[in-house]
Amino acid sequence: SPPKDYEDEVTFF
Amino acid sequence: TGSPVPVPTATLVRVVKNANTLGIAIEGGANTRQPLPRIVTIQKGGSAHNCEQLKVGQVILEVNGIPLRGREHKDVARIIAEAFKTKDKDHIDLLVTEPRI
Repeated sequence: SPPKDYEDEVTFF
Repeated sequence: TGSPVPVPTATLVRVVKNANTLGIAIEGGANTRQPLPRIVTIQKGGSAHNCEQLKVGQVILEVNGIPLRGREHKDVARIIAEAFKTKDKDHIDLLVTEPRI
């Protein structure tokens, strides 16, 4: 599987 | 020697859990272009907004004394979520650096 794109990860709290 | 080297100043911000949500969004983490998590949103009405010291663009270095360097996004997110959820403390201490001007 292709590497996950971590660049766009945003988490809301 | 001679030339001053700019050192980002770190600030300890105490966020009291006085709302149902922390009210921030973060991006970044180890192995990304933004190796330390950065605040991208602060929502009105959240605990972070109420404390009046956090700003969009600040980078979070530590959460309750836990250093975030080297941690990937999911790990950072877990640490922040647990810090907000725990009833052991009525606040979260964030060590942040001011955004570069």
